[in-house]
Amino acid sequence: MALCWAVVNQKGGVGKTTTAVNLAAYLAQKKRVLLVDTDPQGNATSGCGVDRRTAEGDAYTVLVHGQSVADARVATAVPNLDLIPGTINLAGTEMELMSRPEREYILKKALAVVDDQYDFILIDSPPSLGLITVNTLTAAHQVLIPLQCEYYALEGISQLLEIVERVRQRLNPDLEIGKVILTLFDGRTNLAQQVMQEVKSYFGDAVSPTVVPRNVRLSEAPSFGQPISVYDPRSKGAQAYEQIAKELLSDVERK
Amino acid sequence: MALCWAVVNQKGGVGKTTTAVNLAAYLAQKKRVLLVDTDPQGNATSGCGVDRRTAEGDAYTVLVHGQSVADARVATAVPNLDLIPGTINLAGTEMELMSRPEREYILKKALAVVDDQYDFILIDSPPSLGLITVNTLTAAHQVLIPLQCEYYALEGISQLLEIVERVRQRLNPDLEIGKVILTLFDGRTNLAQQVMQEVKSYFGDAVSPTVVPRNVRLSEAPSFGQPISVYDPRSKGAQAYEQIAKELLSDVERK
Ligand SMILES: Nc1ncnc2c1ncn2[C@@H]1O[C@H](COP(=O)(O)OP(=O)(O)OP(=O)(O)O)[C@@H](O)[C@H]1O
Ligand SMILES: Nc1ncnc2c1ncn2[C@@H]1O[C@H](COP(=O)(O)OP(=O)(O)OP(=O)(O)O)[C@@H](O)[C@H]1O
Ligand SMILES: [Mg+2]
Ligand SMILES: [Mg+2]
Repeated sequence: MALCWAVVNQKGGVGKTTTAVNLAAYLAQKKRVLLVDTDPQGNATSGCGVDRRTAEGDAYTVLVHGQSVADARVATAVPNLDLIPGTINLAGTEMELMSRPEREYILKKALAVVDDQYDFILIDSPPSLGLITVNTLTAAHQVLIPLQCEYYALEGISQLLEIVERVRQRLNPDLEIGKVILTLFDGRTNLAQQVMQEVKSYFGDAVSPTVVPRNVRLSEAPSFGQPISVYDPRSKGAQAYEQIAKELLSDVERK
Repeated sequence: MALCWAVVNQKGGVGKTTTAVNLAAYLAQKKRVLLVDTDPQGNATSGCGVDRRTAEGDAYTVLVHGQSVADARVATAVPNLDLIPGTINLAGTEMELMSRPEREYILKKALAVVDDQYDFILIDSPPSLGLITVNTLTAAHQVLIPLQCEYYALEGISQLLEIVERVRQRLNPDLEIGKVILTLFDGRTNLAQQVMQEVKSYFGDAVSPTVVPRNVRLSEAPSFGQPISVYDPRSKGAQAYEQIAKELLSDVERK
């Protein structure tokens, strides 16, 4: 029975892909993991060193053409980490699925078929709250919210929580907020400190005690097609994601 | 005859809103400017200190319900700067416009009506390449591309140029690339230097010689609802945007 996390935040550039790729890589050191890239930018795909031009299938063929996950997935250079690639084809997905019956459940149903083959599934979402993101939230047990401690990022939280609540009421009653992960954190600025306080008072224990610092090694790793666990496991960024992966594992064991 | 720029990049968090709001504010010191917020997050709206909950109209009512720009716009605290607010209603726009004839020209036609009332129009786009962004590109004379010097941001450039080319061929033959603006620049990292070289070799003179440095004052200003020209005009971030506004003005005068 795979546990599934959707990594969601409609605010752009807050570390969704960086969080999805690096948590997937650390969790794969212990368990069997599937990473799903539902963003037309395909950043999680190149972040894992997979060439999206040669992909046989992708999240688009799974969502729109009903290709099986087993046929669309590829192995990555990281043992125990498989990937369903994301490609530009995804840009047309929302229009193509609009009139489909049960269009919000398509990803959930596709992933259910491989439920016994993975321990964890992580889904990277695009920076929007459209039908693709609704599909990722409907497929997930929990939502992981990467949050940059800046004003614009904080502004969008209420919209995000509204969508999560709507999905919970109408599509996925089991959906819960797993963790809020503070990313790109620069503790030297007052703004970051202030926003962090606000986030903690808003989310309480859901906020991971581990903050991911701004760390250039995290932004260098994708240019080598490697997660941070491979590129520079001793970096501050790596240590933070390794720690968060441990938190997720211990949360799971406790349940 | 208003000159219209669309601020576009599907990569999230690269400084689209920060660029649109602050260039609009500096241009408004000399000319009459309209800023259009087409992002459901509504960051450009709050960045100008406008409360989107009290807005009479917004980009959604203009695009989907045919409200006139004159009725939807609001004055901002900055003289000579008007705004068409962005609200969460925009999230449903692409679905609602899908079956409309000439759906890509709706924004262009709406703005044409106020063409004589402004010297400049800037449009902030959401982080995607869907129908809203196609509308902003179809309405514009030039596209401004804020670009963060990071690997994932560079990866998306070819997709962006493909869409710009497609809009130019089929919808807006006059569309040109105005400027590429390097944002959130941290010159201390090798990555930023390398990416900057690649961008300059790719875009040549289209790259603004003025680089916008990472500057915390730029991210603080929105929490006060002020452009940087008001919040901290002596900051490095303000000086960069003021300089880029001057470049845009001199480009216009040369034509
Ligand atoms: N902790 C960090 N330290 C330094 N750089 C980071 C960190 N986290 C992410 N980055 C970099 O910041 C940029 C934004 O991160 P990322 O692309 O993961 O965000 P995203 O939310 O997935 O963006 P989008 O909304 O476009 O999907 C990327 O260039 C990434 O390499
Ligand atoms: N030069 C800068 N220095 C410091 N912070 C900046 C700078 N430019 C933008 N920011 C901050 O970085 C974040 C991302 O910028 P912004 O929201 O303008 O990007 P965007 O491309 O509009 O994002 P989205 O894709 O979500 O629309 C914001 O919190 C903003 O305040
Ligand atoms: Mg991403
Ligand atoms: Mg924006």
